[in-house]
Amino acid sequence: MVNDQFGIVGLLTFIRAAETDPNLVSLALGQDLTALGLNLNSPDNLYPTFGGPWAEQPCRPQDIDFHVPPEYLVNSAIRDKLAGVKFTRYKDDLLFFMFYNNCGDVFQVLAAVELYNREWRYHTEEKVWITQVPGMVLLEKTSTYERGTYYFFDVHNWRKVAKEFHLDYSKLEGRPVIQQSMH
Amino acid sequence: YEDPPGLMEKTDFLLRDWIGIYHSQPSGRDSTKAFSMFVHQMNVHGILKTDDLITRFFRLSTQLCVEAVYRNVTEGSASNQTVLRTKCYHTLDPFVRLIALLVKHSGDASNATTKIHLLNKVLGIVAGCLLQDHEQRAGDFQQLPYHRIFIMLFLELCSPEPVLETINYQVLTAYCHTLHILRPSKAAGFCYAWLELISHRVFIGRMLAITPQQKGWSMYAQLLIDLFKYLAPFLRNAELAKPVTMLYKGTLRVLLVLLHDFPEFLCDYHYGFCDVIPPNCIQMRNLILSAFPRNMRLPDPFTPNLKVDVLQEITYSPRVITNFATLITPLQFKKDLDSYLKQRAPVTFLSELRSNLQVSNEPGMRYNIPLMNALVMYVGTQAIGYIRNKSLTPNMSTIAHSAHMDIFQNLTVDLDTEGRYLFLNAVANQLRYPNSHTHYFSCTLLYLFAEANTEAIQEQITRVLLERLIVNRPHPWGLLITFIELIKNPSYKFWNHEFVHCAPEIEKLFESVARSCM
Amino acid sequence: PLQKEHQAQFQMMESAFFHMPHPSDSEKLRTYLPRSPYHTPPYYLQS
Repeated sequence: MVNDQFGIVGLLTFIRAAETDPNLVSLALGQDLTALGLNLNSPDNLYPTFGGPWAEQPCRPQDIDFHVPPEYLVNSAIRDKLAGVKFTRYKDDLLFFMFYNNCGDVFQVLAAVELYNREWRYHTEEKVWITQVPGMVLLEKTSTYERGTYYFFDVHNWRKVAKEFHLDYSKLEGRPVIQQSMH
Repeated sequence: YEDPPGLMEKTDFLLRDWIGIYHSQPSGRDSTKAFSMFVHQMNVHGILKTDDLITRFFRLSTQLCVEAVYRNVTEGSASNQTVLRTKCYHTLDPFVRLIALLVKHSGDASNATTKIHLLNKVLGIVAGCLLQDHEQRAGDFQQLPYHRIFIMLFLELCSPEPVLETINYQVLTAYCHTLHILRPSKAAGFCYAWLELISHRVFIGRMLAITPQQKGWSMYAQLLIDLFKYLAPFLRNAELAKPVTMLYKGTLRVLLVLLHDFPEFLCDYHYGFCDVIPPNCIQMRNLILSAFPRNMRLPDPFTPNLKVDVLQEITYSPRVITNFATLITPLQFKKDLDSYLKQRAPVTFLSELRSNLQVSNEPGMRYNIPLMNALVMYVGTQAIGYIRNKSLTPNMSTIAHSAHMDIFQNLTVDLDTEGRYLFLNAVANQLRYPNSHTHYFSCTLLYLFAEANTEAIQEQITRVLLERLIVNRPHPWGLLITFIELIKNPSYKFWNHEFVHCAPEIEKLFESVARSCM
Repeated sequence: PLQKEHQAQFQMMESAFFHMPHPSDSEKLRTYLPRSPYHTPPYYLQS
């Protein structure tokens, strides 16, 4: 057989080395290109919402600038009159809007902090926000779980929905934390 | 050098004035009225008197804006990134707006020449500042100010305004020229920002989609070639350090977008791309070679008894933009080659072939790969024409016993393992979507396998195909049908070869690939 | 092995790697809700 790097043995040697050296894998075996955050099955073009070479997701709607008449750009006239962004002032509805429309942004976590302060809890498995229904008596309670009726925030219909649920405490997110440098 | 006395102070004053105007409430974003007054100010200070003064003004302004960014970075190193960057944009964005307005209002509304002349001047000045800064500061060089200036200016110049729409193609040309000057091999410290620039959604849209008649395609292809050429030495090294991995992964994302949205672009320019992508970058190359025209329906390569020879598509030649015939140098070699193809003589041409392809004894650089690729492509396409002129179609019989196959067989036998590997790679680079080139080169590979006089040749053909198949998807259609034919057709006796069973991993690999193929 | 020229390029690239472009560098300035990428928990909605 060919006894240098240009035959089957050469390929095998490279593959074996790649098993122990992760830096070699990317060229030896390539990567799963479907895991780069691009919807390759999309019937629409990807480039209009392409977030860039290192973006894990496409652009969000708010990331895409559209050309508008200069008269619409009133920010410079009113920005001193706008109240600062303060999550404690907002209703639950707006907090959910901030949470679901700012993925991968500090605003998502800030919204989560305020929701937590208002006794909403994020269920890490169901991936929904839930809270106790005021006045409702629990059907069952132990040290690890409880069962009762809770409000779930239904993001698809954009409303609170009451449901009976077995709540495992270990599945609830604790208080969200923000790095000091982001405050 | 030797700026007129006081020019720096005037520039500083005017720039600060403009930044204040830009951010002031009454002027807002449009600033047209304020701009007219500002231009008057510039005239009063004599800035617009001569071309030399205008040039110096822009250079000094660029340097002042860049210096401001460096100061922000140094002073605010502990600050939140958002706050730091906002401060930088605060200075850079007005400067960009000033440039855009000056370009827009330069000369008459219908006179594109003056506007583009000014734009080229400014882009050249910013590029020059960048290169100087890059050289002087080395590891402390910051991409941010230059990146911001270039991208925001581009977005401004792509505003849907009639004056700007009429000069958009020239704007794109100016940008591509500047980006080529600032290609990563010239400004490696700017490479990430550079990739961001060429892959910005608006830039891609303008270059590849909006500009009519694909006039932006060749310029964009050149930028990608610049990128691949820069990456090549690091990727050839196989072991990727983090900075290289980052750039490589970013490149893959961009290629995926191009594959999805502009496959015809990748089809047309595949030859030039493959010429500069190192042989070991198999997945990246497969990405490009997997492209096929959107109006084409590819027959399922796993269809039992697929008769490739009767597919309609194999009668059509694909478009290949590169004039590969001109890449066969020196001229005498090309003449000798044409002569051999015509007359199938003298035999000495074949024995001298190798020496034309070997260029040095330096490891990894012994062969002229672009020449190898061009030779293979040229001989193959000439062969297709030759067969068609006899009113025949290329198949395993008609491709044999010709001057063209003489050359391919000679290369297969005469080259050493490295040369043979590179030669076979050149052939495999034409295994793409169903077309005449894919079909001819698929037949050629199979023919060379069948007619090989040593098992080493068959082993290397298998190696070239296998390494392209074991990487993650995508895989070109032509690659799949060639390998399937090789393992299914009993006449090749594929499974009888020693190299198929040389190691348990290899055996499993072949079985796994064969299972997924069959 | 890398040639000297490429080694020098790598060093420059490595320095640049430590201050990569930020998504907001390619966008108009948003004073009210600036983009602030943050590494959110994997169980949060990611897109």
